[in-house]
Amino acid sequence: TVGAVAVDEDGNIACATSTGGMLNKMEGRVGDTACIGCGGYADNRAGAVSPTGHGEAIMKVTLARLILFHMAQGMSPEEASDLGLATMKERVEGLGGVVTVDPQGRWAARFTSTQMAWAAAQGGTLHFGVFSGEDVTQDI
Amino acid sequence: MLPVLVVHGGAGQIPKERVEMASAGVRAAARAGYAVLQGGRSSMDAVVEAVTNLENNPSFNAGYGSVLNVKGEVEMDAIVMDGRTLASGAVSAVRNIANPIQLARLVMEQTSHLCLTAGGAGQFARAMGMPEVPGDSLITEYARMRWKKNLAPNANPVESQMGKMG
Repeated sequence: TVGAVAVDEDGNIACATSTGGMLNKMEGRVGDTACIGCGGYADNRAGAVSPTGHGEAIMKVTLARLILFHMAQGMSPEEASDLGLATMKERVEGLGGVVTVDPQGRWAARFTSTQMAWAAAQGGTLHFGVFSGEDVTQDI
Repeated sequence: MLPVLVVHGGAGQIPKERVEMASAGVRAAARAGYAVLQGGRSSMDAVVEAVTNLENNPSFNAGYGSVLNVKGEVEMDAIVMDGRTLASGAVSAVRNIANPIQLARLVMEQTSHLCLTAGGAGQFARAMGMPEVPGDSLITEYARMRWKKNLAPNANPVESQMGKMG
């Protein structure tokens, strides 16, 4: 699965997620990606989330909407992403990751899986990582 | 507002020999999407540009390089959402389309529906003039190798893709 979230100079927020789905899935299986609130959600009042991971688990907790609910209650993108992913792990034994932005342009890339390739561009700086805790920076 | 764009290339276990490819791919996609924002265009234009870039990169499970279903075929899903209007568009179980994310955007912009699936999504793509590609053209050798490996009776595709719970 791949995905992106963004805030533009007018403060408008968007998300996009695309996937080939789950390895060796049944024909006709649809996971979280195509389902609003699960495989993505964007609201200028709260932020945007694009998830990846075990689709059935993501759907059971409506991960994208769950994280934005926490953000609407005042959590930062990082806090809300961690809480949403922790809930998914605890309640349905699901692993995954998310990229998240809020209306102020704050962002997070968080995951409970072994790895997640991610990158964030803001100002003149590109942040990126693959392993847990990794945050390498370079000039754009 | 200082624009920002964040991308991911999927969660799971990335084999050691593919880590650098994945990292380079997300960096390229982030740059491509961010260039759109720097050009003064919308966040929707930027996320679609970034995801199109990732779909075209065989390092990732989307578009070219998608994992295969049990029959060895590609079926893809995609969604976009606009935070200003809460407009959204999605496609599911779509085949023979190089960039499902662009089709999802057309569903949002050109229909009154949220999601089109399977044959109906393909029919809509044709009506929109979106070119069809042969299904095999989206399949990589790596995807075929993983598919064969996970046909084994004791294989666990979820664990193979996501890893074990910690």
